Amino acid sequence: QAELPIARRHSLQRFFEKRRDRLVSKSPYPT
Amino acid sequence: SASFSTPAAAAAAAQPSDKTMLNQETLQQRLQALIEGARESWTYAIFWQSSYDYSGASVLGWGDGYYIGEEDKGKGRMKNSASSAAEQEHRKKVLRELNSLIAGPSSVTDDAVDEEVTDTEWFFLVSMTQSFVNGSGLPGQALFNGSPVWVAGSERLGTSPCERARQGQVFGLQTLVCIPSANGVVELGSTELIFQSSDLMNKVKVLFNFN
Repeated sequence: QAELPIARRHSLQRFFEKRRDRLVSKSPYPT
Repeated sequence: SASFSTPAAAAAAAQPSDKTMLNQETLQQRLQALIEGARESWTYAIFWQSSYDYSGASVLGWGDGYYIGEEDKGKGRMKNSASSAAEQEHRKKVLRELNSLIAGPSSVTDDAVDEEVTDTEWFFLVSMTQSFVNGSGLPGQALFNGSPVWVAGSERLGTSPCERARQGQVFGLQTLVCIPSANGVVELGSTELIFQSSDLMNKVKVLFNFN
């Protein structure tokens, strides 16, 4: 498995967290 | 990450007590404060970190980034991707692989990975793989000349000699800005047309001039 440099790993983690938040907030259905 | 009422508050809160000035947490807070506190609708902010490669050449590489997208500003509309079905499949595949790198290969793939990947999200992700050597590209030019580069307008981006600007235009950006700061360059992109403002320059100065 490839290793990610630490800065990119942190950035990607936050990117995915924010993406989940955005998708939940625009969903018409309660989660 | 914390939210701040003003860029100055963010800078004060982000001021570390030791000399680890460029750590990931404070960078993220500064980038967030920069675009969430702005009057303009910025889509993302990136900090390109300055360093040197093995041959001594100066290199700007990924420091950190904050993606806000187009839908978070309460405009009541979603930006849909102009990409083909095949391109979407490719993007989702890459996202799944990146997610497994972070969460582990046996992690459950969630909806956030399988949803459509917008053009600006893709541009932001691809940016993580890029670097600019010896004054090349839009960020490199800003650092090399010690002055901001502000490209506003789809046509100007599309006809720029810098590949990053042309790439940004292809993925729907209308404004791309690179502002040199201590130890790097702050880049902002937007799908909206935003003209040069001294307000933004001052915010970058407050938030990113680490000394």
